[in-house]
Amino acid sequence: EKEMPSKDEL
Amino acid sequence: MNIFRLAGDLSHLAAIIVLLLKIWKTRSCAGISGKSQILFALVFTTRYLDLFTNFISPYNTVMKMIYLGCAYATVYLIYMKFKATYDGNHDTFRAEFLVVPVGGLAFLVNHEFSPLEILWTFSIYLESVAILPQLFMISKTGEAETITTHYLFALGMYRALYLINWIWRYYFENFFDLIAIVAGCVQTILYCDFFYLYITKVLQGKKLSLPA
Repeated sequence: EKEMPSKDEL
Repeated sequence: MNIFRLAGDLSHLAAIIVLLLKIWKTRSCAGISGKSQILFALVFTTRYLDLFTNFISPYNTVMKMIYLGCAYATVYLIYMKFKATYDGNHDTFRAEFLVVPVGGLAFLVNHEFSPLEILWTFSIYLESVAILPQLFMISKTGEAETITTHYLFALGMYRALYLINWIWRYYFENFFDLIAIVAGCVQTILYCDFFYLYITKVLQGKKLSLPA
């Protein structure tokens, strides 16, 4: 799975 | 957004509000670790630096501002307004033993070696251990006010719900962030013995007291 920085989370 | 993440955010918001109200209404921060609250304010500050540069949604922006505002308000109440009720003798956990290693780790293990990303990573790692001074203080005093245990339960549940959110996002959105997941696991594990005491004692109507 592509790692995506979870910046849409609080 | 999925139900687990929304429930997690609302649990987090509830914890922050409950703590602020407890201090404000009782005009006392007895039993509350000021160090943990400073660490939480630091967590939000280093994580939400892109508050004004990276718009995601009204919900995201509003929640970040509430978290930041409440965190600083809580620190203000503890160290300024109700300073006389701050129990410094029991809030003795060496927070620098958390901040320094976490800062070093954020430099070494991150997604991208850029200032914003390293600060975000620092905030994720710091959040996972920020509750330690509070848990340490409770172990030292041997007890906690019931309202404080509700605060801790909501705070612990927030990241546990986020773990479920990450499982959900892994399967349905092909989303995966190992740093957040590992830190979230550590954070939730640190609450386990508190969860046990909360469920076996507080929910049975007893006061939370540790075998001193």
